[in-house]
Amino acid sequence: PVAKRAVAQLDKVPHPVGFVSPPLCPGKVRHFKI
Amino acid sequence: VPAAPVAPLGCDDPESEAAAQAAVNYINGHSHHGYKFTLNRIKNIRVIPQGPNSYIIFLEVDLLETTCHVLSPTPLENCTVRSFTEHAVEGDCDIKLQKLDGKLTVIATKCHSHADSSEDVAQLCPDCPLLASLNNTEVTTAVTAALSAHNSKTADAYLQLLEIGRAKIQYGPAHIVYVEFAVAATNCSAEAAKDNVEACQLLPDDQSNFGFCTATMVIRPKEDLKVDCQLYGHQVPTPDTPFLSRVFQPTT
Repeated sequence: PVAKRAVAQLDKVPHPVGFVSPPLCPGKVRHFKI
Repeated sequence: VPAAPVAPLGCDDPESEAAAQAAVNYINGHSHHGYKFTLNRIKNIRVIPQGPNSYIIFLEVDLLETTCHVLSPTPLENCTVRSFTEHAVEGDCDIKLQKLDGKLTVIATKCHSHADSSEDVAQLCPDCPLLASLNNTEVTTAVTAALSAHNSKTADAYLQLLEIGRAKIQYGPAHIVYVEFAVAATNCSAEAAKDNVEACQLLPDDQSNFGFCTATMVIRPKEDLKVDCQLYGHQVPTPDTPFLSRVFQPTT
């Protein structure tokens, strides 16, 4: 049996108005940016 | 059997951070010059499936220079990051790792380092000294004078220069040269070296025989020289000895 992945179903859930998915990269600056 | 797809990793995911820390430890452990670097930012991460329980990780990271020389036994987490006004140095690294059955192995690293622009530092701190070339005449003169001054005063081992790590020059209002350099102890006492310095040999490679010096040479308005050298030394932790004094054993 083939089942859809849960993540695919989550993608179909509409985001609230104004919601912006956090970018995966780049990550946070720990000290300071040169 | 094609490798199973791997979920994309975010740059701040714990697994990404673990990979970056493994990479930073590898880079510092394999570096024989300059200072230890610490992670500042994971710029990008890509995961390529390889087989069951195995995948390749490509990392791009920004690192920042710390005040700990690579020969220092101080753990990286206790090393201070060079501040922006100290004329910070950044490292850009591309790293390839393999994760096999949950175990990370660094396969390859490629790093470049560069100092922040002098203009940026001067804009924020007009009177701050700026990084100078390590073969600048004023720098080499300051290092030679500082090491001679140390060796002429100490009753301990005669120290030889290993490398100049960093140098800054301030031209105004006073003309000052700041230098940092790594040293190694020889088999001669400083007193014995006065008679025959050529006979002095470096002791066998051992962390306890390495040390680090900082010196300040004022050229104007009034000539002055201050030097401070510390050998790293073997340290046995005891409950009544503060951590920092265990890490560095002062010789002056």
